[in-house]
Amino acid sequence: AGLEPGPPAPLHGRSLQTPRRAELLLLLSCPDFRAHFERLFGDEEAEQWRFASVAPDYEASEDEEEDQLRALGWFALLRVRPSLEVAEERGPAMAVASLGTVPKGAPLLACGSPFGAFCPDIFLNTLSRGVLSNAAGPLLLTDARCLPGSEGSGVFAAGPPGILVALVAAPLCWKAREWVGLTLLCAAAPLIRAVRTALGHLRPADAALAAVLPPELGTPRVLPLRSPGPPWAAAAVLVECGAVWGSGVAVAPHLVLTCRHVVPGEESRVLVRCDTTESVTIWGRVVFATQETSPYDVAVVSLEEALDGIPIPVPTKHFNEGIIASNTRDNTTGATYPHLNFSIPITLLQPALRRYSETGDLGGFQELDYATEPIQVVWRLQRPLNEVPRSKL
Amino acid sequence: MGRQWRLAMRAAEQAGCVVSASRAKQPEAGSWSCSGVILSRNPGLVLCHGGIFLPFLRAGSETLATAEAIFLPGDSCGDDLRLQVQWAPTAAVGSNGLVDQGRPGLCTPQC
Repeated sequence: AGLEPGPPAPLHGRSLQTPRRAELLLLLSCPDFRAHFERLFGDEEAEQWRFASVAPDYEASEDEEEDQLRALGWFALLRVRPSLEVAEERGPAMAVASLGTVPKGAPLLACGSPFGAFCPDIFLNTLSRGVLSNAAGPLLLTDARCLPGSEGSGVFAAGPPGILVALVAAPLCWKAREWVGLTLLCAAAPLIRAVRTALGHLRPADAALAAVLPPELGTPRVLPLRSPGPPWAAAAVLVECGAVWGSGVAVAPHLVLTCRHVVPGEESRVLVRCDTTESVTIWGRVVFATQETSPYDVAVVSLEEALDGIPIPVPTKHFNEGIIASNTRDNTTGATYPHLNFSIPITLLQPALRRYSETGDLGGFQELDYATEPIQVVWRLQRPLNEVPRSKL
Repeated sequence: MGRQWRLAMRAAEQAGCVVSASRAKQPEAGSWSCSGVILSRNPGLVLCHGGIFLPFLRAGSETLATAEAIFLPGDSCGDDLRLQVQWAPTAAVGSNGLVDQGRPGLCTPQC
């Protein structure tokens, strides 16, 4: 076999349909989506965000970037010209999830064509699974992996089948030259509603088309500004220390665990923000942080006031999942891998936490500064040292 | 969950398509493409991203930034806009959840 390309491989054993001509009926946007996007990403702090489908090293002109931002919340309705060969072609029934009916954390399925029309034999209908990571009105976030060209992809609920939840607005989000790995979605329900309205206003002759649009399922309700999510999620807090910020976990009403690198240097005073039904901000003090040389990237923050109304997580006894300590960076290329994380088992931290909570003694945490060599090796991404072969002499 | 995922995946695949836009008089000028969702097959209605229409807007991309613009008619784009939609072959899902592969014209109990 040579390297010359052969005939295109059929998709799932069947040939692709010949592309069909289509006409543009209208362009539409969701005003609520645009408003939320402007509010969340429109200020100076948002300058580091990039929604372009290109790597951060690509120097797009200011005009190009502005154009991409303008188009981000816009979608298009097309009519495909009828084919003579297939007079009666129908697909499965589709419905649209009402805004707010899909809870945060619900599994989602994105189906799109990475790189657009490039090589559809391989890329058409690429599936990616994720969850509804967050929601602000019709602006939704998912961790389902989407690539450039996936703009406009349908994002569906895991069940029942055929429930359209959203369309991809921007498949790649960069911040500070690092890939965040979240995809921005626009909820489908307000888009379909906009289509109905637009057909009536702009194309009265085509108003009948509104009858074939997918129906809305579920009871629409007035959404809070942000979806509250599951109750246990409230234990996750934002920790701000000067210009540095990161996440933490409330392990007691006055105690937050975070990473050493989130509270660096001499800064010992930190601000902890908790997002329950109302936003709470409490000052805290770093009472312990492991040394730079320790592979346990851990810090303990004591709060000046108790975090009320937060379900404190119960540490597991036989489970080796813990707090996320660090993502991974390749220092040679500068690339960061946000999906490759080190975790510290809570079972390892629990004795020290209990000791500190009961007696105020930090001695248990200080043991984290003296990790054994095998743990140091793992932290440095080194291979375990083989036993030195014994000399036969 | 396994069977539910399979059915959801099948439904998602059957709604997926790819949309290409090019200039009828200058195909060599390149094409713009994105993904889309088939909302209805008969008549064929597709919803896709609006970004690929930027180069074709008669009044320029500023049109999209207008605060009061919620929708724009199709003729906001130039006459030389040529659109193509491509999708995978239809495989209808029967009431038992099984898929009939490659038999054209089949449909769900009621689409």
